[in-house]
This record gives sequence, structure tokens and C-alpha cells, in this order.
Amino acid sequence: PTSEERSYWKSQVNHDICRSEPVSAAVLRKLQVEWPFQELLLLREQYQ
Amino acid sequence: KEFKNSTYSRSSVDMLYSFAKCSGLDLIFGLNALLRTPDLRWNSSNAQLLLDYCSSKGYNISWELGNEPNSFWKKAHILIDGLQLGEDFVELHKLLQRSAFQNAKLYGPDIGQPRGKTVKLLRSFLKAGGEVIDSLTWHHYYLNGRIATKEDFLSSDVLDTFILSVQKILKVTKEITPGKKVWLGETSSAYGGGAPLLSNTFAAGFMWLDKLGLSAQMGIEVVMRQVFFGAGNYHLVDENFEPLPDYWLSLLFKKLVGPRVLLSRVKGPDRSKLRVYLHCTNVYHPRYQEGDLTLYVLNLHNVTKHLKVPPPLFRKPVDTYLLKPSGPDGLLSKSVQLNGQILKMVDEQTLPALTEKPLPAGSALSLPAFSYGFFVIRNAKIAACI
Repeated sequence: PTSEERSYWKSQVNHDICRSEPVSAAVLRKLQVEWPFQELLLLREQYQ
Repeated sequence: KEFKNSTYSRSSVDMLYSFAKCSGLDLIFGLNALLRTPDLRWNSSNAQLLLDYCSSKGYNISWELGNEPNSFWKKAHILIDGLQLGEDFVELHKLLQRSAFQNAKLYGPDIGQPRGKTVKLLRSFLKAGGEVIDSLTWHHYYLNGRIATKEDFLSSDVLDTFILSVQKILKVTKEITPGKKVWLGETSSAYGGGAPLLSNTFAAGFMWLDKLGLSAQMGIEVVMRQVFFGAGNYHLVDENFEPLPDYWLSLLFKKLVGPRVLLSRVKGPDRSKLRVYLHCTNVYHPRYQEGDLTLYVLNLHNVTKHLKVPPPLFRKPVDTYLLKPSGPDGLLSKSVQLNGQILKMVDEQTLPALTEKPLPAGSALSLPAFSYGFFVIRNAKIAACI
């Protein structure tokens, strides 16, 4: 796991996973930054 | 022909599982079938690590092995025949039996369109591994997303091509493993990410609703949609998680349509452009009861069509749920209206009410040009639905 993921999951320990706290701003930012690149990769694979 | 080494961390698996669980979805994990020993048997060591982790967490997961194995040569220059793939599934089944996943379901082989070599692969796969799968899965797309046109999306001939593909799959299955369930393991309007400005619009609903109707009619009990969220144009929610037309259509379908299918026919000219499907109504809908009927209809004519249901249903009260595009883009709109009201999330977590429009008893069921909708016939007291 990345450090952001690790800190997110650490914060979720002993919690009901379906009543988890909102994802931290750091994780959200990371996912938003990564998504355009993942999107391109997915699209290329789908077309292949 | 080369793949980057990618890693699923434990926390990625946790996130995936909790997303599915907390959304009320079942998770089917597709294992990598391209990891091979030198003599081309499936190398299960990587899968074993995942199984061990998932069983340590007590996760309830079903499994698949490989994606579109008919294209393995094209994608990865690895040639796997049906016999080998069947044996690989038997190996995975043994692995599951030895783990905490003895009762887990196994689905496959997730083949693409049933053309020449693919049908041959399916045939030999079923002979070698048919016994260990709980349902046979295959993938279907009508068109290539890069060249699909609006006319294709509205063509009854294009919609009818699905029937032939289903028949081919059912024929092989019945021949080799009679009684085996057949599912659509991945499907959408057009492959390659969907068709830009089409697959995410109202126009895509004709393919989606017709596929749901035909699948149910032909005995396919599960249809897995490509894709809930993702790259391209065929997603159900956009990058801001705003629902697109096929999301609203799916939601209405889930609310109104039950699993029991009845036969329906249209009397009149050019029937293939007025497509009707009839089910028992979903009895979990609070407004409806056992014995009610849900008719869903697609009008591909360029004029309004009026349907009359035969007696004794003619005098029954009917609720209409008519879907039409909203805004100046017409059929290419990303926004839909239900009975004249634009469908929109109330807030981030709240869906709008899906309000019916009751019709006076004895009314014809009207469907404007290029629209689709649902009609619930209330108090129908149909014996097959009770």
C-alpha cells in the first residue's frame, strides 16, 4: 500500500467498513491525479 | 504484447471488497490466466497468495480465470486451447476446494463473440472443464465503438444480431453441458470503450433495454454491465459520479421488473421496430403486488405508437414510466426525463423518487417516436405471477 492508503486504512481499524469515515483529502487528491493516466491505459487495453 | 508488472496490494483488495460489500454487490474476482509454467499449464502460485489473504479476511468472493482467452495469442502471444483452459479451471477448482472457498462459485471462460475459433475453444473448454464451472460466461458487444453511428444504435437489425450470438452459445452449451446456466459476464453497446457521444447518451438505452429483455427471454439470468465507472463512454456514472441515462434505465428496470418472464408479441406491421417484453412485476416494489405485470417497450419508429393490451387486461389500471431525452441534444442527450421530470440526484447520496403516471383504465399505451418505457399493469392477477 502507498503511504496514503496505509494511513487511510489505519484510521479505519476497528470500524465497520460500511460506516467508514470519508476518504482523506490526500487519498482523494492522489486518486484524482492518477485517474487520467489510468483512464488512458484502460482505454488502450479496451480497444486492443 | 508486453505487460507492465502491476501489483494488487492488500489494501487495494480491501478497498475493492468493501466497495462491493457496502454497495450490496457480489464480487467476482477475475484471476490472471496468463501466468504460465514452461509447459503452458496455468501457474497458480500468484492466485494462491490472493486466496490465502482473502480467506484470512473471511471475504466472500466468487472467481473467474482469465479474460477473453480466445484473444490470448493476439494480446500476449500465448496460445492456450480450450482443453488446456478447461484443465486450468479444474486446477483452480481443486485449489478452491483446498481453501476456505470450498463453497465459492467459479465462472468462466469469459470468451468473446462466438465466432469460428472461439466456438471451437468453448466446445473443448466445456469438455475438459465444464463440470467445475457454476455458470458459463461470455461477452457481447454489438459494435466497434470507433465506427458505430447513431443509426446503428437505433437499428432493429443491429439489435437482432444479439439473438444469433445467444443462440450459438446456447447450442454449444446444450450439446456439451446440458442444463448449465449461461451468463453474460461482460457486455455493453460497443467495444473499445464505447462509442463517443453515443454510449453515454439516451440513444444507448435502446441497446441496453433490448439486451436485458432478450437475455431474460432466452434464459440468460445474469447480465454484467461494462461498466459502472471507468474509461471511455459506456459507463453508468460519469467521472463526477453523476448518473447517465443507462444508470436511470437500469434503476427503473431493477425497481419494476421481476425475474419471471412471459411471452409477448406485437400484432401489426414492422414489429421489429416496436419491441415488447413482459415480466411479472418486481414484488419488492411497495406499490405493486403478486400477479401484476410489467411490460417494457422500445419504439424505434419515427412516429408515436399506441399499444392496446388484449382483454382481459384492457380494463386494468396501468402505471406508466416513460423515458425521453431531455434538452436540445435530443437522442444524444446525457440527461433523461421520466414522465416529463428530469432525473437528477437529490444530493450526493439520495436518489430521486421514480414517480409513476397512472393511466385511466382502458387507455392505449402511448410511446413517442424513439423512446422507451415501462408499463405496470396493476391488479392483473396473472396466475403465472402468483
